[in-house]
Amino acid sequence: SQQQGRLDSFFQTI
Amino acid sequence: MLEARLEQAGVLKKVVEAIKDLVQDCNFDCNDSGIALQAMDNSHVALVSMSLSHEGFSPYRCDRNIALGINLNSLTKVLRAAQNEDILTLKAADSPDSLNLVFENTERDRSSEYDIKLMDIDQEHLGIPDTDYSATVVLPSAEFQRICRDLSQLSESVTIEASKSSVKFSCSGDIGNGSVNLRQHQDLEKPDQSTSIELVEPVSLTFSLKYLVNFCKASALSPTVKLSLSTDVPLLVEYKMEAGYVRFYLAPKIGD
Repeated sequence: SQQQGRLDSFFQTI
Repeated sequence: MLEARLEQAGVLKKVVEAIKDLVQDCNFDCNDSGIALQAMDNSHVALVSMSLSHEGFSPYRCDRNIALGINLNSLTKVLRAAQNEDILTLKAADSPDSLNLVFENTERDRSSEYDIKLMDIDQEHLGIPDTDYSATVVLPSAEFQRICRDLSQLSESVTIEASKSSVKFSCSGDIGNGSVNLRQHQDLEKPDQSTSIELVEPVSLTFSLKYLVNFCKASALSPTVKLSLSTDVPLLVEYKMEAGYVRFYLAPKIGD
């Protein structure tokens, strides 16, 4: 089944 | 200091109602261009980004950057005391420990005043890159809300497939499966009822319905909602307001 992704891997902390 | 007068308290009431189940404590960042907010949910799966331009207020005054750290449950309690049509004035000092809210009815014969305690919130700020999305779908917000609610009865996740002429929402769960297909169409008499699709390439992505149902609490803000999709990129769900927006980003489900 599919895993829920997290935003940390798409957006960088600034 | 901050002084911002909103003609309709309902705008702020709806914004807070739209985001309070996703995030609990957040900074309202005030500067001369307006009031903005960015916050992630605890699990770092969804992010809300809100902007209310200074043009939405009259008058609007904010001399320097002020972060108002607010517990949204507390703010909800205070905003319950405001009618949607009330005029709302927000006031805060330069280094505030409280936010002052005044609600006046349109007849100007009743005014209520509240102070809400502020908190120090050390919040991560994420840089959201500009993205050229593969598909952009605009549909009635009530329709999107109904689809998410109906499909959430069957499954935890929904697959959104955008093609040139239609967008399909489908799910499968223990009791069976379901899908809703919306064809692109233009309603000339009621433009808000139209469904439009801008497509660079077909795209199919899977998302958690729990979060989408939550985002749909913003439906009161706008008759339409815009979904922007690209493979392996968070979904953008945008509700436009007269002088601002509420945007939600949702990380996709990945792998098999």
